[in-house]
Amino acid sequence: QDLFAKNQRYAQSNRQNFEDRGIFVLNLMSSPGSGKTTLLVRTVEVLSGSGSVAVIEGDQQTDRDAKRIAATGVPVHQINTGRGCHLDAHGVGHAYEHLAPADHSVLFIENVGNLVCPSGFDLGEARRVVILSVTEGEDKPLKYPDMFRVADVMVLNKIDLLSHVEFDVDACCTYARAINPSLAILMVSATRGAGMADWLEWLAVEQAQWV
Amino acid sequence: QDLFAKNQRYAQSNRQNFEDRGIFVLNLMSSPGSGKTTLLVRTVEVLSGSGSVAVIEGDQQTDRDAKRIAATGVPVHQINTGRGCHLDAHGVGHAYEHLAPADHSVLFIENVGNLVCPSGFDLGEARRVVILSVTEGEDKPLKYPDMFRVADVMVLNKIDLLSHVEFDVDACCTYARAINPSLAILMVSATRGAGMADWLEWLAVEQAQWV
Ligand SMILES: Nc1nc2c(ncn2[C@@H]2O[C@H](COP(=O)(O)OP(=O)(O)OP(=O)(O)O)[C@@H](O)[C@H]2O)c(=O)[nH]1
Ligand SMILES: Nc1nc2c(ncn2[C@@H]2O[C@H](COP(=O)(O)OP(=O)(O)OP(=O)(O)O)[C@@H](O)[C@H]2O)c(=O)[nH]1
Ligand SMILES: [Mg+2]
Ligand SMILES: [Mg+2]
Repeated sequence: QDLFAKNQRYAQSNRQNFEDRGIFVLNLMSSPGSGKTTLLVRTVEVLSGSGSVAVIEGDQQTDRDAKRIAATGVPVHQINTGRGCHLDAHGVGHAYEHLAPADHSVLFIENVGNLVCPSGFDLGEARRVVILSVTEGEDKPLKYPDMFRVADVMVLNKIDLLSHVEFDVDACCTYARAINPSLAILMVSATRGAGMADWLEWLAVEQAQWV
Repeated sequence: QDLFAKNQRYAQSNRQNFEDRGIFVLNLMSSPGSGKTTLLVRTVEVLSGSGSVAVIEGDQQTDRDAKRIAATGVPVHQINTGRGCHLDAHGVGHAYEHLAPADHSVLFIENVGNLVCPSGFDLGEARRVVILSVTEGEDKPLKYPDMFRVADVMVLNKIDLLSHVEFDVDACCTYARAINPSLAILMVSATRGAGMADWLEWLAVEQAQWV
């Protein structure tokens, strides 16, 4: 339990830093391969036009995701966790120092692909996003509840595949709201662009409320 | 590190028990929603005709997967890990006592959906199976290498969706073999049945070699 308490102290110090400088921070979490990076690439391509945005990438190994973000021109810092199964506030604090994002910018953190452990580690973020791809099955909110309980929004991704899988959207939303009644729910296809307007609007509204 | 050493002692004791009684045990691991339960249901339906088979299910919450297995008539025991992100040998030992599978039977363990943590916890199993669905992207063996390094076989699942996603099968296999040169690779559709003969053959050959 010491681990959580220590992390919490770093998280609070991160949050203080972010708030002092008006940096709106989001923590993106999901299973491996749900589409975090694909959604991020498309998002930062839009946001970088109208303001400052930066990304912290978290992975066990490689900088493959960071390279995908860097290709958009947006500043990115890769954290490799080795055997670690989640990002922690201490690592994020260092990455933030490296990146030194501009005041009043948006900072996305892509966590390690894991629907369990990251839910327990506050990074100092303002909002938590859980991405669930429709190929994973509608039962995930019930089977992996912690992640859905701590999230502010669930992004149902890969909706372009709905006609090819047996995914019950209504059931999934019911399950998710049973776990977290205040969860916002968005439907997106990160590869095709469906739902991007709703997602970008949610980001703008949340940032305006947070400021 | 104490955690691993303690787990290792339980794992060895499990392994001794399994070997004394000729029970061939497999640990199935994957990201959430890759198709572990779908593959298991189809597998036990075939195997239960010709011999004894049992299943241990691991999930944070619910007994939904155990119910899907129970519907086939095969004995199953559900472990709920709560906040835990992986099964451990101690829990599996207790589940095994509950189930009391027959001598010379096959015991499948479906681990918690997580491509990181379960790779570090030996349960006493004879073989480790990693399931990767083609909807997750071909880069997973490089980005989550521990799991692919400890596995005996990688089952590429959901191949019925290959024409709808940008998944490079050759690249994935190259990446997986770079991490683990002796990894067997099978291609399956757990919902459609493609590749099931290869998977059932791999099981039979491995069990015969292990006995
Ligand atoms: N059909 C479809 N495929 C998608 C969509 N979004 C992502 N993908 C595919 O899903 C796979 C994984 O996408 P990524 O964006 O790398 O997923 P991720 O969550 O960042 O993965 P990790 O960081 O490795 O955990 C890739 O093959 C993408 O092309 C989508 O909306 N529709
Ligand atoms: N198209 C397609 N869908 C599949 C296949 N195998 C599983 N699915 C679907 O994938 C979703 C998840 O399948 P499960 O078998 O529950 O996956 P799991 O790995 O057991 O999930 P957890 O135990 O919750 O981690 C369900 O909607 C299945 O119908 C397949 O071969 N092809
Ligand atoms: Mg990614
Ligand atoms: Mg399952």
